[in-house]
Amino acid sequence: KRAMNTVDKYSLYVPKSGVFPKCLKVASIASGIKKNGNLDLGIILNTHESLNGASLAGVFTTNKFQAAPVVVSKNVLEQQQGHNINAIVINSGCANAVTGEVGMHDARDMVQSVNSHIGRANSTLVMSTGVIGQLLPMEKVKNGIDKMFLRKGSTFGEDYSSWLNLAKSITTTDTFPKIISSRFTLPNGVQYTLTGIAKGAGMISPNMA
Amino acid sequence: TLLGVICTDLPISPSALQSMLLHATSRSFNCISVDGDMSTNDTLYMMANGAIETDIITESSPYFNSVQEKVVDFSQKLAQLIVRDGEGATKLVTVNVRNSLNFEDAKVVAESISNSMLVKTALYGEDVNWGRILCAIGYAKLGDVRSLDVTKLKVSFVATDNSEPNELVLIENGVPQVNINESRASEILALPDIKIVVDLGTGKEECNFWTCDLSHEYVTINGDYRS
Repeated sequence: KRAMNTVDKYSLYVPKSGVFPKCLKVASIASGIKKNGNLDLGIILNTHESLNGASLAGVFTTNKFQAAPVVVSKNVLEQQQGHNINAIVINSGCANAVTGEVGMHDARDMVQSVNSHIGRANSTLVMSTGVIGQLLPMEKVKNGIDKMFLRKGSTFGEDYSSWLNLAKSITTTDTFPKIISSRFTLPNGVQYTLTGIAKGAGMISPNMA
Repeated sequence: TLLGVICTDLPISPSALQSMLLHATSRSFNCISVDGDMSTNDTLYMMANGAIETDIITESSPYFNSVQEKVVDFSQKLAQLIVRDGEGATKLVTVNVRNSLNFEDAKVVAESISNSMLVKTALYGEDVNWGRILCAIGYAKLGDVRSLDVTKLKVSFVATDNSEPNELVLIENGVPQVNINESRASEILALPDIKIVVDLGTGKEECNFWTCDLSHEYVTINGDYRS
């Protein structure tokens, strides 16, 4: 009975405002992967113009059955040596795991689709979460990506609402989106920001490397 | 599945960033468990776009350690949110294993307690069942058998609301305390945040691991996830 009487975790743990890194924009959309019409696709985009683009580091599951997005993203990171990765595309509702060659192709297709929109090769990583053993509805996914980039006025934003929606778009059985942010000061007085989003509620015992 | 992204506007070299993320992950996201199951998709990224104008941070930069400390603390806060939202969870449980011969075995012991379904259901039921905790410590797959000396073991519940007495000792020098204050135990276990402290007394290393209780709701949620 106590578990059924759920505490309102959303109001307890979801902040009502935040601080966000400069020159990072995010977008999210309900592409139709989730049957309930909730947000299920998101993109983080670096808009800072620099020679080497953004630096990116990653740690991945050590499960022997690594999902296609894990394999594809590890390859991109290795090829780029962590340089010049400027976008991350994430979907929820389908894990694209244990989906064989078709799944690998779909993960690469998601990456390529974002790369095309931002005009940079080998510059995107991908993550997926949801049911294992089902293929991604790629038409919906690619339409969703196109809509985020091509919609009038652009869906990309850098405000709290945009980041909150991004955090929502990656959830599955979560009862609240996980988002935190803080501003810090280096010893030389320069201020910087950390913003984090995460998802997870079950199948949680990570050992990432 | 755990997915996460940490973003910063600092300029950080890819190798320094990877080192920072690994260090933080081993002390945060790799120290949580809801149900003991590892996903096929767990992924955590850290992006540093360098939009802030300052010298690039490398492993030898004077600011590397300071930023790394912040990333560890930040990662722990984010990781704890996942445990708080564990399917059906009503409590966040911190398992602190201290004075261990080495960090690895401190983590093994903490993880063993955190993944014990019987410990987790006892915590849900607010039952001060020290026997289950002791059992989980005893079967932990230690790397070095010297990490556990049963005559030095101390296990306590610690109140997380600053109430007194703060510590309720369950086992000391390997001996169960026969006259546990049950009413105080009930007060501590009724809190939404619970802390279990295991003092191995065999060294100086420490590990914090975060888990949650296990309720009926977990079964309800996972009985038909595919549909």
